[in-house]
Amino acid sequence: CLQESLKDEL
Amino acid sequence: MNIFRLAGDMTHLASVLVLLLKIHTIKSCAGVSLKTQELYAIVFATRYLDIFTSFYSIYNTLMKLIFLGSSFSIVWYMRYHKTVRRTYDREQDTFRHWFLVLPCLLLALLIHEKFTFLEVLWTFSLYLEAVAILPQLVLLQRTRNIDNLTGQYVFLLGGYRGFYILNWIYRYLTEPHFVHWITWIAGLVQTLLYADFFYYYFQSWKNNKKLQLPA
Repeated sequence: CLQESLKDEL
Repeated sequence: MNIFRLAGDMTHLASVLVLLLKIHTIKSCAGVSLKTQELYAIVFATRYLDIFTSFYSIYNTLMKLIFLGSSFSIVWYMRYHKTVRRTYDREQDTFRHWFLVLPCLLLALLIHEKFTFLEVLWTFSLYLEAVAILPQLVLLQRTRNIDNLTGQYVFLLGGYRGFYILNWIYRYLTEPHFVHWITWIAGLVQTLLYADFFYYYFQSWKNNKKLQLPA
């Protein structure tokens, strides 16, 4: 789920 | 969300609004590279594919829609608007930008964090964004006379990724395991590409003379 943390960036 | 990322997003938003303002009000896109705008439309289209599948916040979705809408409408204006398209200097804007797309796609197929369709395209958009400004910088070198709005557009566009680098440093320091080399290196390369533009932009601003890039 850490990878997802980057996906909340534009 | 941290102040650096918010500043980065606002700077990015400002760059797009400056460009739309220029094109919409004076009905001119002189000095603007259509190639860079097309690359940015591809960057947003491949980065925001998850807009329909994952929802993070109203802000996130709203900004994605703004960036998608503005980049495609700028391309539309420059290609099809009867007045604007005449001000596009296609003889000068000759950077073969498709030569940027293919290597970025190949690189994304080789270096990514997960080998899934969305992840590879997302990584492709990172690499492509890092080099998307090149046709615009080449055009500025050629046309030399940079009008204020185009200069501000490039300056803000370069500044936003600089804020993002501060955001990544902040998140690395505050969030455990927040390590994303691919994003960091692509973002750093992107910001470094603006380095000489920034230098001449500050020189012209300091000496209060018109921005001139060396040939």
